[in-house]
Amino acid sequence: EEQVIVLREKLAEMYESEHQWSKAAQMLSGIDLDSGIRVLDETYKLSKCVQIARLYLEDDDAVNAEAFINKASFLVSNSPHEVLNLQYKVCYARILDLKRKFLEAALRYYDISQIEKRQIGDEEINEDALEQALSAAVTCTILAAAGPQRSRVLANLYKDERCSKLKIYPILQKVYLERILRKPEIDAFAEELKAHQKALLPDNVTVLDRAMIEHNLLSASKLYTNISFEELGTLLGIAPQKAEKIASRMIYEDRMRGSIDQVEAVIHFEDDTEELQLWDQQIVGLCQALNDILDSMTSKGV
Amino acid sequence: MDIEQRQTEIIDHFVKQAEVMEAASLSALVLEATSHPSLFAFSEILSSPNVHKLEGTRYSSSRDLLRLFAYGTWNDYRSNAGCLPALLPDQVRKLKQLTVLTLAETNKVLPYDQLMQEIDVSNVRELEDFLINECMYVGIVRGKLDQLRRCFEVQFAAGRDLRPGQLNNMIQTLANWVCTSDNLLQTIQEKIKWADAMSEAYKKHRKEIEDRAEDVKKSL
Amino acid sequence: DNSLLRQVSSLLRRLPTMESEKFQDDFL
Repeated sequence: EEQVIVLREKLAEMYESEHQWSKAAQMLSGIDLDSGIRVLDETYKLSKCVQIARLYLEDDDAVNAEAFINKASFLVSNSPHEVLNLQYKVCYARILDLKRKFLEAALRYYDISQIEKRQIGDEEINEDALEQALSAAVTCTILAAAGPQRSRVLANLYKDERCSKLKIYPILQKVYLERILRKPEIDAFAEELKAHQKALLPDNVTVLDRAMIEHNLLSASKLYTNISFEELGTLLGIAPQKAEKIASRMIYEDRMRGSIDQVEAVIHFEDDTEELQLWDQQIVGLCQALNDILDSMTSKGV
Repeated sequence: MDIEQRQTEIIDHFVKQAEVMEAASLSALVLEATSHPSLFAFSEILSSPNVHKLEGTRYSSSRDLLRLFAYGTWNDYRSNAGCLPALLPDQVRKLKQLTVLTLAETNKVLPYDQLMQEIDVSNVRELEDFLINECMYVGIVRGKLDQLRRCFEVQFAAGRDLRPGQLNNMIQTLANWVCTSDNLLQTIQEKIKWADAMSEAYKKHRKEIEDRAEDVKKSL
Repeated sequence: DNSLLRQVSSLLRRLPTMESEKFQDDFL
């Protein structure tokens, strides 16, 4: 077995040098890490699992990569090896991303982007890598299905001053402020996306389209008391029937509050705060405005 | 940061510039000020001495334009276009934004038809896009669009420069508000007293009933 | 001060706009 392992590692190295990532991964995956004959130490096992997963991810093969990352998950919890742990985290985030579990991926990317050390073992952590992780966190959050949890993550990212330096910041700002995104902005954002983030979903809509339509629908709910589906379709850039279908699904999934009048072909948006609360807020706003004026009068010596 | 805070620095900047400029360059300043995306108030610049001096010169139309942006609307411009300089697209947008603010001064519910007529747009989509992108997202108004009733409900609108004579209205409105609030507080006080009295009476009545019940029990 | 006046003017627009008796009760 010893010779077989050496042989496999050598071959894998050659495949890797020729960028034949999956073949290299398959070569390494032939190593029996759980053999009863030879006892391998935990760090070696973990390093092999992570290495195989990374090779599969080079070809965006999330399914095989996940298998090895799952294996690694039993080893990583008590591994003292920081570099391997970090590589494990990066692989896990990328697998979630490839599997379109965008919100979970965003949280993992964001976690990675907050690493403070610049030197882990013999591996140097450069700013670009951290910025890339942060940008990936923003992209995945924007692509995630609209809803309360996504809003919380968006708020975190928007308030993180490092984000203001990212190229994607203008989109993050608009999405956070729940503003309607227009087609040119969406197209510019799409250029930054990876292939799997633009893949078609079963109902013939891309991930990006669905995220943008749902986002714009929620933004419209902040601007309109009610709107006809015809106008809503124009606003969202889709057919009125499709607009109604997406709106009804979001209401059904409790990700947007409202009601649909199919006879009039109109949707009525409801605020998620009670009438009385709204009234209270207006009074609070009024008093706040009055206070502001009094403050500025004081500061001007009036 | 609200619109007033944002534009304070911009106003200071233009006022300082106006203080050291000649008439010819003041025209360029007026153009720049009335095109600035974050500036919606012009009375400070208007009251600058050098701007006053434009009166009666060949640059007086710049001063008239500044006064229009301080107090006027898009319709005002159209009815005086002959004696005012042609506007750039940024200035046109600005004047239409200011028109919405003026309309919001007198009404909280602005009908689409009136808005479309006042800011010269031909369809609902164009009107709503203007209200969304150029007004609500810029932060000068907050409110809700209602397509069924074809109206825009204003919740907040930034203040424009006060036209001469508007101050008295303002003082009157404030006085009314104070009076209303006093009445309201007094009414609340009265209601509290009333509630107390009622609860006292209720307790007393309840006790009487219980006493009588006790008597009846004893006698039985 | 123009800036203060503008702020007050904006504040006035947020005040209750109806003085009717019925509103008085509802307002309470």
